[in-house]
Amino acid sequence: AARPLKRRQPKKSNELPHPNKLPGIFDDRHGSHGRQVCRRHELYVSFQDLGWLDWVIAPQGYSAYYCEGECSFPLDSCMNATNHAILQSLVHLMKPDTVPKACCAPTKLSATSVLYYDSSNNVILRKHRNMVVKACGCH
Amino acid sequence: GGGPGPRPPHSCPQRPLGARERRDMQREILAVLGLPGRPRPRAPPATARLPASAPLFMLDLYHAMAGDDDDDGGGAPERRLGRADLVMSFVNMVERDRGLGPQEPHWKEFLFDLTQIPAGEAVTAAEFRIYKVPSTHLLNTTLHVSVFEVVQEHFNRESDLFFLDLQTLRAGDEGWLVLDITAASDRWLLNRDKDLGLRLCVEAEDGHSVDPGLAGLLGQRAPRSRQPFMVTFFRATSSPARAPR
Repeated sequence: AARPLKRRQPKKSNELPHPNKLPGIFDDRHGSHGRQVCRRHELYVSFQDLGWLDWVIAPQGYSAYYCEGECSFPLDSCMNATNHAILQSLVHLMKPDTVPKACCAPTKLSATSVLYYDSSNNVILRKHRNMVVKACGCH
Repeated sequence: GGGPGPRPPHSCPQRPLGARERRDMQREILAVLGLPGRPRPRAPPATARLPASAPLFMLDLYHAMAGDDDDDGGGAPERRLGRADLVMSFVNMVERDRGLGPQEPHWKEFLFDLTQIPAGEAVTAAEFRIYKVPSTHLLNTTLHVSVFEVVQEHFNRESDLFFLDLQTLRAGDEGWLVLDITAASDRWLLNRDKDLGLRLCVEAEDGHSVDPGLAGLLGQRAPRSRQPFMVTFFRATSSPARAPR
């Protein structure tokens, strides 16, 4: 006898999760599958290690924070947060209804300043605004 | 580039970064610092040079700038910095005196090489800083110190000058004299390969020209920590687009 056909559930995967409903770090959907959850790392760049102290006057080094791990959003989750966040935020600005705001978009950015000699002995003080992720969305 | 919808999770590298990856990441982060590459200073290492006047002044500015790095959210910026995000100090290359001797007027000229100014930066302020000690020749009279830009030199007549700033002080004063030369920045940004010439003139109250050296203004022969220099404050005119890795 012919079996009644089951009503197919509409596939959910075509829906982009609404940004407010992105799974967060405490959502067990991350943990339970054993994937590495997104964590913040610190990478200290020592100018001394790089042998650059003969031309960099200050600072002695630079702390960069970056995220590494599994973040559930459509972009490549292997990039570091600095690149990651800026790119995701830019794409979200351009296509707000297709690309959600990155869950680890930087919530606090700070500037970096560096003082160094150029090759003509001039002393240069450069400040880059909104360049260093101090805290990102995941944490 | 695929359609919307969650993508299959990537497996991230779980191992610590390798030496090459670490170096690549450091190099990229230093690019964030706006360090285009490692310049080859033509002089001894930074620490040996530090007592010079320009680095000392810039280090002072660096501490002020670094102090407000964290609250980029727009606290009151350090007064001297305003909204500058690049400050360059230039040490003068050539100093010419038309000083001792009967002919007037007396003046002192400084030439600066500005070829290192990066494109895309707008000058927000520019200063010429020269140290003055108490004059041992002039009683405590009033002096007028003016600075001009040497727009064009002629071999058979006086140079074309453009007035920039005037400061009045006492012959017995001591300290850094700061002269505003911002007005000259339009011209030097238009032709970067030309050195910037500044001429300093000193006049007494009665209008007679005074030799800047006798007035106590120090030139290149001053101790390193008191040599004259120029400092320029820039603001980036277009935001640099970072290339994603």
